[in-house]
Amino acid sequence: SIFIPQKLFGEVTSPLYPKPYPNNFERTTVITVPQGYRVKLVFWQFNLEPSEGCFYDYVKISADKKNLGRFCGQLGSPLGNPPGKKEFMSRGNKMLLTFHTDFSNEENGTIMFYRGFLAYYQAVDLDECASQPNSVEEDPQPWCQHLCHNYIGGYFCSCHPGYKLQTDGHSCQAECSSELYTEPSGYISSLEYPKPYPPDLRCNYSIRVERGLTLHLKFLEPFEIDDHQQVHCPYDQLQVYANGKNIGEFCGTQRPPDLDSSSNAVDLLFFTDESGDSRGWKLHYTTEIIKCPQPKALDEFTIIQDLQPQYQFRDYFIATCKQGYQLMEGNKMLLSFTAVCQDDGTWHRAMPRCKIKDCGQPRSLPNGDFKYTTTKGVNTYQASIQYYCHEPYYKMLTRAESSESARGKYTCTAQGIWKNGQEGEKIPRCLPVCGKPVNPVEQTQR
Amino acid sequence: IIGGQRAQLGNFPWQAFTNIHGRGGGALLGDRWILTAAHTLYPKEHDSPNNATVDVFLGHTSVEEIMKLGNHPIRRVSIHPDYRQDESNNFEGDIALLELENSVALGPNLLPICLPDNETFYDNGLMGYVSGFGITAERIASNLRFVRLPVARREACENWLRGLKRKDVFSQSMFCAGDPSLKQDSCQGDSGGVFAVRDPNSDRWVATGIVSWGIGCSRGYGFYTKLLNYVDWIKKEMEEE
Repeated sequence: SIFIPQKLFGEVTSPLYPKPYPNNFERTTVITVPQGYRVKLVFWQFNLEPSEGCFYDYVKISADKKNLGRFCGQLGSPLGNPPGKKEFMSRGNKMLLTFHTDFSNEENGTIMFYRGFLAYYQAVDLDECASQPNSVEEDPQPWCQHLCHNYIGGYFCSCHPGYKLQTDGHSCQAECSSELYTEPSGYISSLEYPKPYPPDLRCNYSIRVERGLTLHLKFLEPFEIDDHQQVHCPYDQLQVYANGKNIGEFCGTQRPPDLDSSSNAVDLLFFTDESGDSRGWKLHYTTEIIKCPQPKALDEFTIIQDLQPQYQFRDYFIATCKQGYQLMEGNKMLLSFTAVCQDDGTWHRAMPRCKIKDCGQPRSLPNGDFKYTTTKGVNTYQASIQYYCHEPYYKMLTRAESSESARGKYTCTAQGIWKNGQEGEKIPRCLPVCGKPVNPVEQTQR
Repeated sequence: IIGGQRAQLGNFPWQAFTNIHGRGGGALLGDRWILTAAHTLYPKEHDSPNNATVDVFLGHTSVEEIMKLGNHPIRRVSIHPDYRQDESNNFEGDIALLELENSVALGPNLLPICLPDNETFYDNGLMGYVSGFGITAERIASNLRFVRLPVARREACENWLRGLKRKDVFSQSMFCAGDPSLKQDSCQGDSGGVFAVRDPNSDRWVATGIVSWGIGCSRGYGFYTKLLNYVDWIKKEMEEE
């Protein structure tokens, strides 16, 4: 036997190939590929002396202690038993190829020359996960107790949630003391569900989602935890905590009601005693974004821009006032107002109010005065006053293009300023009237 | 005021009573300016320093009452640049403005007079009124008086001066009023007051001149600063403030 060094591919030929092979020859070639692979072999050239049952010259293929065939003849010829295009596959990483020739190659007194064979082999990944375990194997491979994951050239095992892969890399032991779930939704169940859960469990399943989300739990059927007729959950218990606060302890066969935790952090503690064959529990958890109360204006002058049917975490709204009104937060005047929905479902600022703009007392007019054309003493938005000069000694000076009706008339604007349509904010001026004595000289005697 | 009569309250509400280097007059412009003659502030042939106090009174026809109403402090004095204090016979630029520290409240006894805007106010024979607290019948007046005088022909006034062999300057920035045949005239103490004309078109009283100088008083021409020539200067002085 000759051992070919471990390679991923190679070729095997008869001696002296492509020259005719010698007589009286036998050799076994051991083809080996790396662990985790199988051997695949095909013949590209095959030219041996044909014989009944390949008695004289032959190639024998075997692997995994099994004979895969004995071959002679020529490819494409019915004589003998040529291998054709057949692919020979091992189950392990070895294949044996035996080449045997007898003492002569003579046919009807004529010496025949046969060139032999050329075979190619390659390493093919062994899918350990698909193979069935065989207790009589020479080198028994322990398969995965729970989950098997194949890769080229190897495999590895993993365990179901709640179990921990042991150091042997194959077996799984219950371990559920710190299971963490962070996805927005998912399923959690007791170990082995719906098969009976193991005894002596101290499981802790924690759900932690982003703040601003609230968790909803929905238990599925079947729900089965050991219980007692008279005593509440003495053997096994499933306890549910939301933000550290206990919101329920469950056992028995009655599926718990749907739970709204009002929290983004839920813990499920599952304790089991040393015996029992209840099937356990399973729940589906989902999240919902926290919502804030619908904003409502406190008075008829406040406007909530783009009012939405619903507001949730991180949403905001802007409040403004109708024209002529001022945003107030308590006693403080605001230039603008925005409120943001917080992760606890409250607005970060209370709704403001709108107070009517007040222009204040009108400025006094030197050498003149003013009177209210609206309610006396009221200086709020849309109030109106009329300035006048002390005639006939003074006369109001206004722009040339200003109309008589608008002269001296000021209105409290939405900006909180007294304004005239032409003069703007500037109050008019009263200028002296010259050359108009009230009592001009008049002489009588002539 | 020679040959005139007592003014009533409200007849000449622009009349100011000044006491600077003696008694003088003035006229209210707007509500914080007093128009007067420069020589009341800087008299000619004045030896002592020009640091007299400027006392201005407004709002009455009685000297006693006008003083009781209180003086009006002056913020600024503005003398026309053409005025020459050192030239005794030259009253060119005899015009000044006094800016009051505080605006006055106008009323029936205190109103401003207007300024002229064309030459028709100086037409020969146009009648005007001169008012003042100056000498009357050789006595210092204790009440405001006024006299009505005609604007005279320039040539006549020139001839009259020449006849008196006077070398006084009678420039285009002056005009003359009165007549040698008339008793009526302004006199010492009236300087600074205005020659006022009633404009029939606008029904306004317009100050066309300032009582400036003359040769004695009565039976002669009086000479007045021609305000039309100084309106631009007045506006400029007022606008600067």
